[in-house]
Amino acid sequence: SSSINGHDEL
Amino acid sequence: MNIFRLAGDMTHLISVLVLLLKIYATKSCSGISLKTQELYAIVFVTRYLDLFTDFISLYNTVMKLVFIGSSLAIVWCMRYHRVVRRSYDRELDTFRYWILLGVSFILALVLHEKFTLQEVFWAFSIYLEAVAILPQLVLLQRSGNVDNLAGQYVFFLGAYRAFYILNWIYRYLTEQRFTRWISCVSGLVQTALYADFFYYYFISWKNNAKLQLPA
Repeated sequence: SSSINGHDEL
Repeated sequence: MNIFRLAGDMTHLISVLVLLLKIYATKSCSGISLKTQELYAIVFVTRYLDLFTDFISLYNTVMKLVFIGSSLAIVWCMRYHRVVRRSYDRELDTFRYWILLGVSFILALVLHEKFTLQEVFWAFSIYLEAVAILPQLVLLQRSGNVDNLAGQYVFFLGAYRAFYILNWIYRYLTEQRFTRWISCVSGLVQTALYADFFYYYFISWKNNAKLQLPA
């Protein structure tokens, strides 16, 4: 699930 | 999560562990640029502002804590550990990194996904990460042949972003609306900066010689 602000990468 | 991104994160983790091992085992940080380490600490702190607000996965949270913790530990060690700090090449590590901070911040104010504090800092951290290695590359150049742990550290650090580029290509091909231009362009610049280092690293590995960077 991608996070609220869309940054699901490190 | 895809194999390229996992490989990238693991390679990134290895680069940090190699560095911590070098400093802890040899109680020396010769050949390591404190300025690059400080820039990386800023990269992680400004990128993971959503650490406590956005929960993506246990993996994501744990890795963020590891990267923030290890980068701050390395900076602390190189600055304050009474034995380690003596081996810091202060007179060689003179890269004016305020320029990198300034340019990255101005660029983030102009180019970002959304004009919010978190997004501007996120873009800042992406741009800063692309150039954070410069003080380290300059230090390697100045100190001539590197001891192999410093060279391995830079090698893994460069390899991690190369894996991320494969990850972005993969996600672009498999996820309809995947566009991360800021990360992709910045990641390409970052990997390109390592290109010449990779070349000399490969040559030295092939000739089984010590890594000699042209001064």
